[in-house]
Amino acid sequence: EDNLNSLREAMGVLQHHDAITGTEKQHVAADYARLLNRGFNQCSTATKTALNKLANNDTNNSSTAVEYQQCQFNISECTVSENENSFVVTIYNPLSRPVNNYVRLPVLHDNYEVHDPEGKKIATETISLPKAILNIPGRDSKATQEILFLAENLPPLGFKTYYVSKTEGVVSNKTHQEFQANPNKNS
Amino acid sequence: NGDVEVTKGDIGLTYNEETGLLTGIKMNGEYIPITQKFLLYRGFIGNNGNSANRSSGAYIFRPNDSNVYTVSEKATIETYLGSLIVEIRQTFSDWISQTIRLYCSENFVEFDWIVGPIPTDGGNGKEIITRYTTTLKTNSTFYTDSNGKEILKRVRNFRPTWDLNVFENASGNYYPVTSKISIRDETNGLEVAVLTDRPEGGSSLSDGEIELMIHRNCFADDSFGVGEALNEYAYGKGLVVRGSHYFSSGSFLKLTGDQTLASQQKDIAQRKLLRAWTFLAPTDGLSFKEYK
Repeated sequence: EDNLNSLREAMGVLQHHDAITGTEKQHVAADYARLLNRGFNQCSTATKTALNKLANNDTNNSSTAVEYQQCQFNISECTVSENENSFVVTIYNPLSRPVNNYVRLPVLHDNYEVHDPEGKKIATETISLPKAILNIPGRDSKATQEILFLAENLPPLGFKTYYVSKTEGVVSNKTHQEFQANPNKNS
Repeated sequence: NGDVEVTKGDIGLTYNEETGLLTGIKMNGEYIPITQKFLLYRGFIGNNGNSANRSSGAYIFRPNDSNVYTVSEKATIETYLGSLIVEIRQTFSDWISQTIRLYCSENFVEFDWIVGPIPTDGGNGKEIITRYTTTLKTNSTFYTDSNGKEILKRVRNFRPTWDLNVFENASGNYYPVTSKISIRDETNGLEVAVLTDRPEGGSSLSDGEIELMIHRNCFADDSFGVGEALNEYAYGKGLVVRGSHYFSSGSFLKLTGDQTLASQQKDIAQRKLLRAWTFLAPTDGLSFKEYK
């Protein structure tokens, strides 16, 4: 309850019409951002516990409990995907019907492979980030690329976990045509 | 004629090789000629002494005049042609760029824009919009949603319950767009809709057009209470905003597979507004098998 209250309180404060419409003073806008960020962080303890419960992991045992983390994908920044050679991505579907979802993860290199929950290697692509993202003030990331894959058929109100790992060497069988300036119309 | 066509699955778009601007979108079996530009209104600065002298500010949108200024008539363009995705990356200026995405197995075109920091030169604030212009004959009518629920019919320069004289053409026809704005050509049975990932202000100031305001700065307080000009910043610089528009078009009379255009758009809105949550965790060096 304590971990949820911080975000509940922030959401309570942010019902104020100034927060809805953006008619607050600058220092109040900064304070709203602070309250929300604190709420997100404290709530993440609750989501970690909930996900571990759904995955039948023993949360009392540190060797089996998974340290789920969330990232600021809006600015393409993620400590886990940028720093780990292998990591897992768990995608939760909040809708009551199955959906497909494209996943984008910021990374430093272009040689990754992704396995679905059954261990089958799935199609991935590595795409360079737009320059405008790299220059966003406050972004603290070395990632210059994103890996993209399709999480298919996510169960209603359920999740799937994908295993991502860095491979040795350079990916040789690229299936895409890299960014090309002013491409010829006949290409 | 200098247009390049790019397709992914059943969706395609064309852009002009010379200008780098979009010229058409094909989806649900219908090709619709379309251009998209980033434009700006200059915010009015007044002494707030009466309504005619009210500044454009945090509470209201009030451009200097009805003129809208083009940020750039051309975009430099880069394309990425992959097996899962096609990306057309457009750079309009050093503070406006955009990626247009076509996904395999998706039924929309994504416009992922990055705008800011807005330059502070020129005295007046700048209120940035993106405008989609089609050839649809829309009879002064467009539609906006109300909190993602009821779709409301809007008619330019008209209110259903009183006689209206509009003195400010742009702001007098702006409406809140919580998640969707659309236009229809009743004669040809065509609809164009733009779904937003956040509430924005929007309008259709000429037939066949949809415009949405995506960022703004204002250098004068509008004297409605905030007591401060709207020039939001972080890290000592004006804000950079990143957001997406999901474009959907087609016939509203025909079925596409087992879906109508409306149900297709509802599906997109649900998946984007209640999108899947992504969590990551390190594996501590375990292989897939060991981890499983």
